Amino acid sequence: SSSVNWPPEFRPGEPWKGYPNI
Amino acid sequence: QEPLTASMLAAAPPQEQKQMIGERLYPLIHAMHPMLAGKITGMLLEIDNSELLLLLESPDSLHSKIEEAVAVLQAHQA
Repeated sequence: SSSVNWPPEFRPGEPWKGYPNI
Repeated sequence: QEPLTASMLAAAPPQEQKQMIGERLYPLIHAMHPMLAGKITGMLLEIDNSELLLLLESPDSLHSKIEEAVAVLQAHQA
């Protein structure tokens, strides 16, 4: 995807926002 | 942290599985690319979990996958 907020960033201790739309 | 196994993953709901893998992937990626670690981890988490488990167990293939993701990310940001 060409969206600016790709890829959804992973931060330890925080729920990853990339799921479930993978 | 003890190594992540397929059975540990299977016991967790899907969202938790990605989180468990991400928590183990992130420090490995951060050691190579501190600035991009969050984004690279996010990219690699899009891979299916069985392949991610294999990557966690073979540093060489993980390193080449990380470098590949860095190249894709930098091309995307260009």
